[in-house]
Amino acid sequence: KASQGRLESFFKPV
Amino acid sequence: MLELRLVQGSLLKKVLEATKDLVTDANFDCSATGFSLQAMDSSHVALVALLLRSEGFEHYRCDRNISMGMNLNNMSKMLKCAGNDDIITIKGDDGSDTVTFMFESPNQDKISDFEMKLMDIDSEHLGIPEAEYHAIVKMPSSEFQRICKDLSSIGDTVVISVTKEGVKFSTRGDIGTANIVCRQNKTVDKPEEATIIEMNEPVSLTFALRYLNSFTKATPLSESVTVSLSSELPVVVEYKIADMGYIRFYLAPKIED
Repeated sequence: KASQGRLESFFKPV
Repeated sequence: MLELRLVQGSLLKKVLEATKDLVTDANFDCSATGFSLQAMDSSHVALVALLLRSEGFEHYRCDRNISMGMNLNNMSKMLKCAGNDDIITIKGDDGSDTVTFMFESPNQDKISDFEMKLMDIDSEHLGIPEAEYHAIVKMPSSEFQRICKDLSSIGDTVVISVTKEGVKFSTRGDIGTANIVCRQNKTVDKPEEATIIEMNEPVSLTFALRYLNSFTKATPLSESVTVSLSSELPVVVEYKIADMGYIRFYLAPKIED
């Protein structure tokens, strides 16, 4: 089963 | 003081149709560079980044950087009142809590203005660095739309794999499985009909079709779409907006537990 990734795991807030 | 006159007003109408289902409220940022937006969907899985460069406007006045919070559904309601051939001017004043959209018919016999209330939005901007992608697929936007729509009738997720054979879109669901392979094809009449696959290394990622289908609402903006894939990054689905800029959608992949 795959879980949905979140954008914050890849891009940092500015 | 802000005054942006867009002769091809239909572009703005199409941009709203492409974004309003993904994002509810967003800050439009206006600077010397252009009119832009970055916003995530409520679950922080997908992000839309829009840029309409200042040079693409017939008249572009933006005295200082300004951020205008808008409800995209309400903005869409107003822009739907503009004709497809209308010139749209966006006007704003410093410190005002409204924005005005002015619509002019091509022969200037009908001029309308719609004033919309702005809202305060706590926006979270993400830094998106320039990156090297493992594979970049350029294909007709209508073809990409067709594939996403067709596969979503079979399954909920799509595996996009790029190898030297081509790009493969695969899904599986209760009724069975589906695989669609697109090979590179440059022997076409028009460049926008070509499928071009640039691969640095093979890549395979899984995405929720629901979001990809939402992105394809931008299809009327461009004849072709670029899908950039890297195993360490969200996919980028980019529609170029002729002479003006782009609308890019980022989608985080599904991750194996």
